[in-house]
Amino acid sequence: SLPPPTLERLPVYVRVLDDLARHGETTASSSRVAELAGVAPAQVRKDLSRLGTYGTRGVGYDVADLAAHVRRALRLSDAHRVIVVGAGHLGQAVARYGGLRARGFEVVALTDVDPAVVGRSVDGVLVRHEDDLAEVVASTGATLAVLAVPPGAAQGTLDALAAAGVVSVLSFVPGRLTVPDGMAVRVVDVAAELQILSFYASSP
Amino acid sequence: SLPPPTLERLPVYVRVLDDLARHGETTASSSRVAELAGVAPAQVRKDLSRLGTYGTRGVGYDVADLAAHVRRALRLSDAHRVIVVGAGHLGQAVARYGGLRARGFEVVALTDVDPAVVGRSVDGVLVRHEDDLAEVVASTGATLAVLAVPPGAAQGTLDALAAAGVVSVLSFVPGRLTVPDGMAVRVVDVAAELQILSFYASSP
Ligand SMILES: NC(=O)c1ccc[n+]([C@@H]2O[C@H](COP(=O)([O-])OP(=O)(O)OC[C@H]3O[C@@H](n4cnc5c(N)ncnc54)[C@H](O)[C@@H]3O)[C@@H](O)[C@H]2O)c1
Ligand SMILES: NC(=O)c1ccc[n+]([C@@H]2O[C@H](COP(=O)([O-])OP(=O)(O)OC[C@H]3O[C@@H](n4cnc5c(N)ncnc54)[C@H](O)[C@@H]3O)[C@@H](O)[C@H]2O)c1
Repeated sequence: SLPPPTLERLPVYVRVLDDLARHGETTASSSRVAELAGVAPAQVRKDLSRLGTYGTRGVGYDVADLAAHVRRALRLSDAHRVIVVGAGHLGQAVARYGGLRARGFEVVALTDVDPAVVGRSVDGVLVRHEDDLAEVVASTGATLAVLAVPPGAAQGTLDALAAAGVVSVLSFVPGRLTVPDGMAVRVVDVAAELQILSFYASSP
Repeated sequence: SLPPPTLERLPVYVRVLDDLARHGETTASSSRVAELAGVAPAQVRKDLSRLGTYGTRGVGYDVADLAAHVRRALRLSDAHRVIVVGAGHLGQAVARYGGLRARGFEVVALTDVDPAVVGRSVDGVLVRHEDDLAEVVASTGATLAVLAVPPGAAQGTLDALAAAGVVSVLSFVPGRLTVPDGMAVRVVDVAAELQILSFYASSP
């Protein structure tokens, strides 16, 4: 099966290949894909050979073919339903993000505890009360959640998500979390990204 | 020197070690660090040995010592100044994020083009007009930028950042961008993270 670093580059390749197809480019070399993906060409060839796909010398890869291959490897099938927990600045930005629907992710609900926010809608999606989380998950069929609550509320909402049957969470709250059994949590952290950027900026 | 996957895990180790120190844990085993970092214990040992640090059998690592080692490897020195381009939902969430200041990143300005937003302040930081970007960068000494503008404005603002001398950008706009020479751009994409989560959820 695929090593995690390769797997984690596949969404970038899908995005790049979809972009090439939109611009009418039907074939692409590994260096063309590499340039748009921000990855070294040799790494692209290595990753794609792990999927069992090879370009034709002098021509490159067939864009539509390769995109289908990469989607299959990522198991991108039908749409996934997403719930955004915390409808503040970050939660609203995520719920409105056009890149989600474009890749088969539909935000079906947001939850919050603030009476000024509950009952309103964000881009047509209703904000429900956090207390109704289990019922919202059951009625919408959400399988993925994005966690955008203040640090103090993170553990409680994570446990409530596990109890409601959501097993995959993308968290923006980087403090210490005890991850419930059987749940997968990925963390996005702007500070960590900036630390990596500043490392490369300081390298000669 | 450090392979990128190792380097990109270092900010997580710094966060975990700081967290252990805050909780009064002065030593930690590689599996303790691994558990909090969401990384396999063998990977932690391998990464740390690349920095030339080894734990003591049966005791583990000295937390304060290791944190200093990892910070040095990441070249985390003085504070870095950050400008947030686009003061909408996402830009405001980033500007208010407590995790930045805690790790030596100070948001010194936001820019926008919307007259309803320009001149207001977010968490005490003034929103300037995008037209003043060069002057704002010069007067604040910002070296890093976070890009949180609509897709149509991304290329123009990226070019303006390069012209103003900012060489490191964290972009939330995943469309095709032509990266100016000498600039490093990292992309955060919630959709890509959700694709990876849904892959692991579908793996037996
Ligand atoms: N990791 C990152 O890079 C990053 C970047 C920006 C913000 N953040 C973090 O994301 C979180 C959200 O940031 P924000 O700017 O949107 O904050 P915000 O205050 O605007 O929004 C938080 C929302 O969560 C709601 N909330 C509180 N308790 C809740 C609960 N138990 N259940 C559901 N909703 C609850 C609040 O009512 C509020 O609407 C914060 O923890 C912040 O530190 C992380
Ligand atoms: N990558 C991801 O995971 C992710 C997640 C959420 C949002 N997004 C993207 O982030 C961007 C911001 O999202 P949002 O919800 O905050 O949108 P928003 O509309 O609330 O904010 C965008 C802001 O940018 C400002 N702006 C427009 N042109 C500008 C320019 N030339 N210079 C400076 N500012 C300018 C607007 O006036 C507005 O205030 C969008 O492109 C969105 O698609 C990405």
